[in-house]
Amino acid sequence: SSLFVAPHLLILKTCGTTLNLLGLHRIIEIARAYCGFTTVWRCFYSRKSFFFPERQSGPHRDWRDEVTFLDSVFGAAGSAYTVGPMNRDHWLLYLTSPNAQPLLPSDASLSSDFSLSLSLPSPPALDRPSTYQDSTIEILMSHLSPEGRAPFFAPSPAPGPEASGTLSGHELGAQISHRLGIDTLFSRGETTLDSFGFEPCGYSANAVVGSGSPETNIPGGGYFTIHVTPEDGWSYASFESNIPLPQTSTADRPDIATLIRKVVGIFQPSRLSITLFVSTPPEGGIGESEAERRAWSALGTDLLGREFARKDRIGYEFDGYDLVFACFEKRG
Amino acid sequence: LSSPGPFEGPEKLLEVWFAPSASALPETSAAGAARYRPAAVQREWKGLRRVPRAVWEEMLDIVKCKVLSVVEGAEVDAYLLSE
Repeated sequence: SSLFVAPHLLILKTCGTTLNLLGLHRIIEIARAYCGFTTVWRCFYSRKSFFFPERQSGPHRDWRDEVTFLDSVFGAAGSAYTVGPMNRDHWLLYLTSPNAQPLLPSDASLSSDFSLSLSLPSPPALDRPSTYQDSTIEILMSHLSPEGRAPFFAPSPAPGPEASGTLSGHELGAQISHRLGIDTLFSRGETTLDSFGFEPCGYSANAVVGSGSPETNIPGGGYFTIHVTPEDGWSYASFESNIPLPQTSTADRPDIATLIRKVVGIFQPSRLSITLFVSTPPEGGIGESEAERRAWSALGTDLLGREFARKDRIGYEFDGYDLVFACFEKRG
Repeated sequence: LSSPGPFEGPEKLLEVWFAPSASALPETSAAGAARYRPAAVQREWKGLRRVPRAVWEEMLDIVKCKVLSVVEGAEVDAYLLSE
């Protein structure tokens, strides 16, 4: 699981039976107390269909419960979508229209150490500036091959009284990252990678990017994150990134097709879904149709070669964002 | 990351945006700083990044996650979590 915090946004990505949405009220309270934010510019909540929905609790027991929970916070500003085949790898999305006014429960209470910040006046509601561009790719992979799963099991400690100590989680994570080339998905010099190998298995990594590449005019900033559950029967790996990518690969950064192929090559899934979320300029703005075209064509039938068949490609146009969703399955 | 029995890999992903970009925050301009920041607080505006780790940990307790480690990037702080 991972948490990313930027000056203006927070991303919380949690697996297992975590109670992700129950953190939302507190996040809004903290943002108000420390930064004076009284509105949420936008909220996105998404997930793939669960393998074991019966193990979830709280609002996560059912998609309808999650939507009801989010509606209780955002009222009429939210919309819920089901994307993809309902009997296979569908994907669920809830998003709000800009500048939603969150409705905090009446008994919401703040810790006493927030009191100093509470005197901050609120920033005004904001419109989307025409220059702003945001792009996030998420690759959700399942049915990993035995070779794809094997690196994510911690080695057994050597037997005998002279056995040396086992690796720490961070040491094991770094070892896995290096062996599989995760530490070179982007230029090593501009990326700070933090990875962890779990006992007896599993892996998580966060990476943050520094200053960008002046030679190619590609901006800096952004993150990528990876989480892996390698057990046979419910193997799963996810990759997500909002790092700006060039149109063609450079020494520092891959283009989007190269990045997807590298990631799929590491985890070797039999099934995967890819979502590409791209902000679009205001209607009629420069680059509107270009942004749509690039997002759509990025997930073409030949993206992963003849080894994979693309089963679906679905496009959505939201207010300010285009979403392209595609499913691939290994042939045979 | 493991637990007794099958483990649910697919994640729940929550993104809460309080402004369209960091540069869109009025506090980043000099005029904004004068309007929205108390005079006594003249440090660089970091928005949510100024929230102490302990405060996020309290929120994460509700979610049932623990912080394993943190790295800071140019624009974002990344917390690696248990579970």
